[in-house]
Amino acid sequence: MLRQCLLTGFFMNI
Amino acid sequence: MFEARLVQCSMLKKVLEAIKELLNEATFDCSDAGIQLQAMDNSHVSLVSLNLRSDGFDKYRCDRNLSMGINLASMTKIMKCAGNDDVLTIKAQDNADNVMFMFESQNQEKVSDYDMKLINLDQEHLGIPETDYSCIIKMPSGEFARICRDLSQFGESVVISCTKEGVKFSAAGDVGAANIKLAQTANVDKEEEAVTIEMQEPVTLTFACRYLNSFTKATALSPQVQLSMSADVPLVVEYKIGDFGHIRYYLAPKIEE
Repeated sequence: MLRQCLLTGFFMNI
Repeated sequence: MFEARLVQCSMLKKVLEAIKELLNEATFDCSDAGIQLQAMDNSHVSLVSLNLRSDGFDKYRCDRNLSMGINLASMTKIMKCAGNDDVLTIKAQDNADNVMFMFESQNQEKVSDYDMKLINLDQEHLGIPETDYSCIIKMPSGEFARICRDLSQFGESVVISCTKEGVKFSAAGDVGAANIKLAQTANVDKEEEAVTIEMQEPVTLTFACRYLNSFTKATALSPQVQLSMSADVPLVVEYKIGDFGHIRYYLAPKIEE
């Protein structure tokens, strides 16, 4: 099964 | 006071077309440098980053930084009232709660203005780290749109696999499987028809078709699209916007559970 990653996991909230 | 004049307002129509499927509303940040927008879609899977430099405009004035929260459906209604060849002027006062769009026909015989209410949006800015990408693919934007459209018939996901020989787009589902391979072009008359690959390391990543298809709404902005990929980081799909700047879409990959 494939899981969709979320962008917030890659980028920082600033 | 903010004022930006654009002789061909078709550019802004195309920009709106390129973002309105992903975003319901967005903040346009105006500064001396130009207009920037950064917003994630509601599901936090993709991000749109737009940069329009001030020197691309025929006239540009921004005395104080201004953040305009805009409902994109409302802006679409207004931009539909403009002819493609109309001259557009966008105006707002400092700290205003509205923005004015003025359209002038080329012969200046028809002048319309539309006042739009601004909205307050909670801004969520993301820091995007500088990344050296393993593969950078440049290809005709129309070809990329066609591939995304064709493959979305076969599955919800597209696998993009890049080697120095070329790039392969694949999808599979109930109907069967589809593979489209593009080789680097050897000789082309027109630069915009070229497929070029800069590769440090081969990369294979899986992405949701639906978002790729939304990104291709920007096709009218540029004859070429650039895809930047590295293992386990978001894909960047970039369309240059003539003398203005660019629109970039970031899409998080799908990974094995």
